[in-house]
Amino acid sequence: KEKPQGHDEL
Amino acid sequence: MNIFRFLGDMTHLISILILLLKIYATKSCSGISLKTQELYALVFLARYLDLFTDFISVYNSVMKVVFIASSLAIVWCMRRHRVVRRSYDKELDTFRHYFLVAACLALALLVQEKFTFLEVLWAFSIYLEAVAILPQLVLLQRSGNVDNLTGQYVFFLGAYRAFYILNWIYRYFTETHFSRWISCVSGLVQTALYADFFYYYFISWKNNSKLQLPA
Repeated sequence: KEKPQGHDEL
Repeated sequence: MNIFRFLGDMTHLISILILLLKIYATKSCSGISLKTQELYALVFLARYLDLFTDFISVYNSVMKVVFIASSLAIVWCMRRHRVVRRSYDKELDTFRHYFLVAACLALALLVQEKFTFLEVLWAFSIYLEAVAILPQLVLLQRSGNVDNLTGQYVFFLGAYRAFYILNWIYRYFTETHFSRWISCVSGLVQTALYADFFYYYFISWKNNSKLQLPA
């Protein structure tokens, strides 16, 4: 799974 | 999204709800550090600037709005609400939190994932969140006995980042390009700062006694 762009965590 | 992160977010939300309950139900903020609340408001404002630029999910956007709104509401309440602000322990809440802000900003300028405005502020918010609880822990030690809601608030606040550590371990083993070492190191420091609080919280729970932090 590609690392999502930006920060996907709160 | 994995169960650890979801539990972490829910624990974080519960801690905020407990604080709102305490302030609303008792109309008092005794034992609560305004400086810690101001640092949290700064953490959320600096971290969630991408609220309007990066849409991740409805859940993500809604939670960001909830965290920003609740932290600002608590700071407003403690500063402006004519009844609540009278119970603020101004003379006990003397931690010089501006040093924390300056140190975290300096560190973020040196260490971040990419030297861009958003990334520097994101790293700043991660570092600041790790130390934001310090004024609150100092206030608890000075104010001696801790009321139940305040104790539970700090407990859930500490527990949420512990769930995030499990989330990072899980993502490390299940995702190829997962490298959140800035969050991980800061999260470990953040959770470690609660270690002694967790110890005294556990003791008070085991002995069914009042939570007492040694001065």
